Amino acid sequence: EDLLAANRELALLNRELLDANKVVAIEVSGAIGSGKTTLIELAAQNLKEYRIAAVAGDVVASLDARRFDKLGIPTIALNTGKECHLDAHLVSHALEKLPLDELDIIFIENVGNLICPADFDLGAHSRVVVVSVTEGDDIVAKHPAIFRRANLVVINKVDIAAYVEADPHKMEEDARKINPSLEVIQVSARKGYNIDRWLNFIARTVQNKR
Amino acid sequence: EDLLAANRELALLNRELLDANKVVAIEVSGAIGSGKTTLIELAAQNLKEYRIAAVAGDVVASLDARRFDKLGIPTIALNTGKECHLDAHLVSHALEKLPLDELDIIFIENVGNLICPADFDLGAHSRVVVVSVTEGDDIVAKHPAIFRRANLVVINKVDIAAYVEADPHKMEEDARKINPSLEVIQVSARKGYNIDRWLNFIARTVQNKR
Ligand SMILES: Nc1nc2c(ncn2[C@@H]2O[C@H](COP(=O)(O)OP(=O)(O)OP(=O)(O)O)[C@@H](O)[C@H]2O)c(=O)[nH]1
Ligand SMILES: Nc1nc2c(ncn2[C@@H]2O[C@H](COP(=O)(O)OP(=O)(O)OP(=O)(O)O)[C@@H](O)[C@H]2O)c(=O)[nH]1
Ligand SMILES: [Mg+2]
Ligand SMILES: [Mg+2]
Repeated sequence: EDLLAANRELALLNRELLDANKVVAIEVSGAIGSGKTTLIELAAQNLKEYRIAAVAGDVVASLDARRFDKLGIPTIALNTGKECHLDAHLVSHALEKLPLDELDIIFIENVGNLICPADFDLGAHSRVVVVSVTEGDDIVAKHPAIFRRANLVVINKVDIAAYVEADPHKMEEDARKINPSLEVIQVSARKGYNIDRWLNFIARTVQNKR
Repeated sequence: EDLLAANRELALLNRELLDANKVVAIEVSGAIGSGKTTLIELAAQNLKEYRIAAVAGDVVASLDARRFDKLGIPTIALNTGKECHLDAHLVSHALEKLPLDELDIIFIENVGNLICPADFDLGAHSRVVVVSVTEGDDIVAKHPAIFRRANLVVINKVDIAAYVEADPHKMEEDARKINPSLEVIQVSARKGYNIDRWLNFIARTVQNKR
């Protein structure tokens, strides 16, 4: 499919540009409202040893970009219009506007969607997929494609798993069945539960690139 | 866009087939895990005066179809493979397999997605969009397109709004701003709160077609 091939080429160029500047890009995809922005906020607030920027993708508006702005980090808002996923082309525009030589990590928050982003490499070094227990614990089994391309799965909002009768352990098992090489962590971004594991994943990802 | 034009034609044929058999089709779209299946289950369990069937759409697997089966209603499972939305063509196949002359209502549960289904008319008579407070209360403002084509918006899981610090009234306001002619109800499918209003909407939709 030509669109995908063209996208893959642009993704490679993005990654080369990032490598030339020694910046690590981490893509954060996941279901709508699963906690992507909150997790990136926590990273920016707690990993003070790294210079962090954020790219916020959404169909319209820049509500997440505004949240990142408030933290005082370099932020670029991307709008896809109708597309249900970011692509490497849009991301290349964001990278042009960021001070790459003064950054260590760029978080790229994808449009909230568990289907569309699966096939579109953005040129990041690592892909995180965030799901939350409130989507129901069969959500992983229902959307295998995106988990095959992930490095880390974050199962969020475990603090309210009981209120939606969802079992995060089943979700973890489903993810490992789809992709045995995945890292999986169960967290509550709101309560801070296991957030050290989220921060540790990021730090390891950056160290591994050096 | 040719795909959309072709889809629109098939949607019209679907609606004609339904009208010829005096069956009302209600499309249930909405965010992943927002409560679409639970709301259809409640309708099937409580509207005993109507003969009800369900079409369950998902990328892979037939987990929702199994839930409808358990209720003893005619059920068709549709898989889209990679597409993030059902289309009129797939739905026409489901309609072929259902005993239309013995039904009053067909619920069509779309793939969980707040972006993709917006442009694809399935041939239903009414479109319901389900969002839940657990997706964050800016979710409506972030996805205007799908609300423009809706007849009813269900804001679900209000029983746990406090646990995600979300305000369902803001969500209702955002929906009305996008589409002033919308009906909006705030419910808890789990607790049964305001479910009479959901059932009443369905009954009115059927009566209006007669
Ligand atoms: N109870 C609970 N709520 C959470 C947690 N993490 C996030 N939330 C809530 O979930 C909602 C969505 O959080 P966001 O961080 O905006 O999610 P998102 O994935 O960025 O959302 P989109 O970008 O709109 O797809 C907000 O109302 C948060 O307060 C958690 O661990 N527990
Ligand atoms: N607390 C609470 N949980 C709910 C409510 N309605 C549904 N849930 C939970 O939300 C999860 C998803 O419910 P479903 O009915 O499967 O949602 P869905 O929209 O059909 O999900 P998909 O088809 O996978 O997109 C389940 O764990 C339900 O128990 C509610 O009103 N309150
Ligand atoms: Mg966000
Ligand atoms: Mg469902």
